[in-house]
Order: sequence, then C-alpha cells, then structure tokens
Amino acid sequence: QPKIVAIVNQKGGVGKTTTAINLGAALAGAGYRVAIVDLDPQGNASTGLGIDASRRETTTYDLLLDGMDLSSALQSSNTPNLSIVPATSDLSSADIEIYAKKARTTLLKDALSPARTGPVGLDYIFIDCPPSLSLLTVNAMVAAHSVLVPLQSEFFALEGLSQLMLTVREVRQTANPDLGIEGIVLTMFDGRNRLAQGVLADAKETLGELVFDTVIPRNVRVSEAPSYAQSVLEYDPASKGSIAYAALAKEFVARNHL
Amino acid sequence: QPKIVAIVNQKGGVGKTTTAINLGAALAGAGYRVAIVDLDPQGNASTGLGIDASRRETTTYDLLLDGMDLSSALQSSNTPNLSIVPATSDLSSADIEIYAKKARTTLLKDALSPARTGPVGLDYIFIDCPPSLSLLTVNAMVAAHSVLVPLQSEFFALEGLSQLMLTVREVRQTANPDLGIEGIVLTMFDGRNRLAQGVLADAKETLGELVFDTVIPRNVRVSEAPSYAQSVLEYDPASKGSIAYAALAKEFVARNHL
Ligand SMILES: Nc1ncnc2c1ncn2[C@@H]1O[C@H](COP(=O)(O)OP(=O)(O)OP(=O)(O)O)[C@@H](O)[C@H]1O
Ligand SMILES: Nc1ncnc2c1ncn2[C@@H]1O[C@H](COP(=O)(O)OP(=O)(O)OP(=O)(O)O)[C@@H](O)[C@H]1O
Ligand SMILES: [Mg+2]
Ligand SMILES: [Mg+2]
Repeated sequence: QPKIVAIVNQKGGVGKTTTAINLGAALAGAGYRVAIVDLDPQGNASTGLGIDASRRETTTYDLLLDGMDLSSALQSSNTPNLSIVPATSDLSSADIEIYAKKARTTLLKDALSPARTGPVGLDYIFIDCPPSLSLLTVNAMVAAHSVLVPLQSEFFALEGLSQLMLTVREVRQTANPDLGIEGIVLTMFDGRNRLAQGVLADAKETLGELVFDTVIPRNVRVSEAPSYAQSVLEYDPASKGSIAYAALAKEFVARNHL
Repeated sequence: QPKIVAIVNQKGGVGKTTTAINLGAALAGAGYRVAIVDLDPQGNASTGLGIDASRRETTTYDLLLDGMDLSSALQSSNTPNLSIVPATSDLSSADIEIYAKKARTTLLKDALSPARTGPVGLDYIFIDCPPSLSLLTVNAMVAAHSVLVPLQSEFFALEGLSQLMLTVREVRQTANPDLGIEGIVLTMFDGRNRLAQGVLADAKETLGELVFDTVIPRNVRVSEAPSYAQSVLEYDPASKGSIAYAALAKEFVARNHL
C-alpha cells in the first residue's frame, strides 16, 4: 500500500504546491509511482501539472463527497510515473458540506483506504493542502501516515509553526494515532539573508532531526516552471531548484527506508 | 464615518498582511487615522504591529461573536495614528460558529456599523483577510466599501484572480451592492524577471485602470521589519519598500478624493 504524506502549512505561499509537484516529480524520475491529491480549491497543483480546466470532470470533490474511487479520479500528468486527482473551486464549498456529515474528519481517509481503492500500484500519495487548518486540512492529516511541512525562511512563516504542531498533536490524539512527522523543509532560502539564516537556526534548534538537511534555495526557474506546466526538473534540470528537489527526494527515500 | 477596505486574495503569501501594515503605516504617517482589523487566525498583522500574545485579551473573535464594540477592541500599535483589533487562533473555529448563525454574512458589517461603533475618529479601516474565500473573508467583503487586492508577480497568483473577481461580483449581487474595487497592487515585483513583467502586462490588459501605478518591489527590508514589530517605514525609511508604500499611500488618497 502507498505511503500517504500530507503537505501542510496554514501559512500561505510557503511552497506547499511547489514541493508537492517537484518532490513528486523527482521521486517519479527515480522510478517511484507517485500520485498527488489536490486538496486546494485554487487547484494550483492541477494547473502546474498541466491539467486544463476542461479536464477536471472528476475531482477531489468527487473523491470526498461522491464516493468516487481513486483510480477513476486519477489522471496522468505530463510527467511519467506522476498522476493527480485535480481540484476545482467546487472544493471551497466542501468544508461546509463535510461539516454536515457524521464522518466529517475521515472522508478522505476512507476514500484512500485500501478497502476502497483496491491495489493502486502506487508508492506514494502526496496531498497538497490549502493554506488553512480547516476541515479539508484535518481530513488530510487524518488520512495521512505523516506530514511534510514546507517552511519559508521568513519571520511570519516561523510564527505559524507552533500552531501547526499543536494541530498535528490534536489530530494524533483524537483521530490518527499513527500520524508521524516526515520532516520540515526550508524553502525559498536565500543564504545571503540574515533573516533566513536565523529561521534555519531557529528551526534546527527547536525541531532538530525533523529538519531536512536539504534546503530549497530561492530560484526563479522554480517559479517559472508551472507556467509551462512542467516540474522544475523537466523545465531546467541543471537549475539550483532541480538539484535541490532531487537531493530532497534522495533524503526523503533514505528516511523512509531506515 | 471611516472608509472600510478589505485586503483580500485567497492565494497565500501574496503580501496581504504586509500591505495592510505598511499602507496603513504610510497613511498614518501622513496624518490619517487608520485601524486594522486582523481577520486571520494566524494573527500576523497583530504580531507585525507588536501586539504580544499576552495582550490579545479582546480580539476580532469578540467583535464578531461576542458583540464587543470596536473602540473597546482596538489597541494602539507602535505606530502613531495606527491601531489594531488583534487576532488569535480562536478565529479558526469562528467559521463554523458563524455558519450556525442566521446573520452569518453580516456579523462584521454589523460590528463595524456606525450604529454599533458610534463616532470612532477614524479615516480608514483595513481588514486583513486570511488566504481563503471562507465565511470570514465573505464577512469582510460584506462589511467593506471596497476591496484592495495584492497580486504577487507570479504565475499561480494570476490564476486565482478570476475566481476572486467572481466572488466579489457574487457578494455585490447578494449582500453588498456598493462593494467597489479599490485596486490591484503588484507586490514582490522583480523587474529583471520575465515572469513578473508578464504578470504586470497581463494584469494591466485585463484590469486596466484598476491596477495601481505604484508597484511594490521585492525588498528584503520589507520582510525583516515585522521581526522588529515595525512597519518598513519605521524600520528603514530610505528602503525601496518604504518609498513604494509611501507612493502607494499617495495614490490611494488621490483615488479616494477624486
Ligand atoms: N524555491 C523557490 N524559488 C522561487 N520561487 C518559489 C520557490 N518555491 C515556490 N516559489 C514560488 O512562490 C510562490 C508560492 O509557492 P506555492 O504556491 O507553491 O506555495 P503554497 O504554500 O502552495 O501557496 P498556497 O498557500 O497559496 O497554497 C509560487 O509563485 C511559487 O512559484
Ligand atoms: N515587497 C516585499 N519584498 C520582500 N518580501 C515581502 C514583500 N512583501 C511581503 N514579503 C514577505 O513575503 C511573505 C508573505 O507576505 P505576507 O505574509 O504579507 O502575505 P499574506 O498574503 O498576508 O500571506 P497569508 O496568505 O499567509 O496571509 C512574508 O514573509 C513577507 O514578509
Ligand atoms: Mg498551494
Ligand atoms: Mg496574511
């Protein structure tokens, strides 16, 4: 059965979608079969992987609320070995609809459970979460085996981390006792910037081993790639961004096979 | 009565909080009396203006759900003429609590109405919104006279703009016929970057006059300032960020006094 990782951080714009796409693509390039579940009504991961608005007939909304099974909802992306369940803005009304259901925190867990999906031939499922600690994100944490936290090297981003860790602990105590922390990855890191150095030092001090050794640098090629519906690894394989995400994939695999 | 402006964009990390603080501070420096309502459970605007966790007894949550009046909830910040109603993570449960109320979309409008506030001695109220189109953001749009949209000069940020404009139109048709568009301001702009030039050109083409002439450049001093609980105008008045936000304030005032 695939390992399910929720990519979460309620702080906006920290690199959740970018990490889902590029870590996913780097693992796919190394031969792992990866699926992304786009759980954000903005649908950025779907766009970044080339799923036009016209190809979003079946979406994550259907997975959650219409009982659709994973294999029918999955679509192939431009990247071999990397598939995605796309999202549309329909998901933004999902929060209220989910709230009305009895199984409000386990809808995604059920949809991704082996009993519902059957054998899917996947190694990893990444869930790209919206920037909030709403029911959608809680569903992701209940469904996941672990959370991966992109941390932007900025002051406001560090502030939100303790709230996020509290929520992880709450989910662990109430709904998903096995929820682990895959790790924290520093994103958009600019080594020349005192603040960034401070955030890295702070994160290592408070979270120690949980912080990935690999740091993702700020690199304009990373932000250009989605406009060509490519991962940065395809768009510019020699870029600092590609090299960093490939290194992150190696470290991610090493941590999973300990 | 003060003019109420909601600073909105469901895309995360585009500069909503940074614009609320620094446009607010620039207007305050020019002698206008400005209040910020922090409507984001992350409470970044509150932190950026120096309101410690220990001083958040009365918050936006109380304004919305406990009938507290604006003058009791407002606190002074480190910046003269700039006050704030702080936020805590209590707000994240507000969405569900607001949903259960009959007046679910007008709670903030009522709280900021002249009948409830009485004379408050303010020229502008800025509402710093969370990165979502949830009930909190809808409340802000219903309470506001206009919306100000920070637009990051990036591919994913442009994608969300049409959805945001749809929501503004919906709110105008259902709950707030007078909701105007104050304007769209490009943020974190790097003139050397082809993508940024493209986003600016795209925005001007589709939104024309609505796009502020002033463009806010990416400037590390802007992101350092909140860690000192200062606006960038106080932290480094000669920085490119300060100069840009002062120019934005001038343009904002000129548009309001036409
Ligand atoms: N390493 C990087 N270097 C340069 N730009 C980056 C990098 N990582 C992400 N970006 C850009 O920063 C912006 C924010 O990243 P992204 O959209 O992935 O964050 P997010 O956390 O998914 O945002 P949201 O909270 O809205 O879901 C995007 O425009 C993206 O292209
Ligand atoms: N002009 C700028 N130059 C450099 N950094 C900036 C600039 N504007 C904002 N930032 C930084 O970018 C990050 C995102 O900005 P900010 O937090 O204001 O966005 P937001 O839209 O309020 O985010 P959220 O969606 O989480 O509420 C912050 O760390 C901020 O300091
Ligand atoms: Mg995202
Ligand atoms: Mg903010």
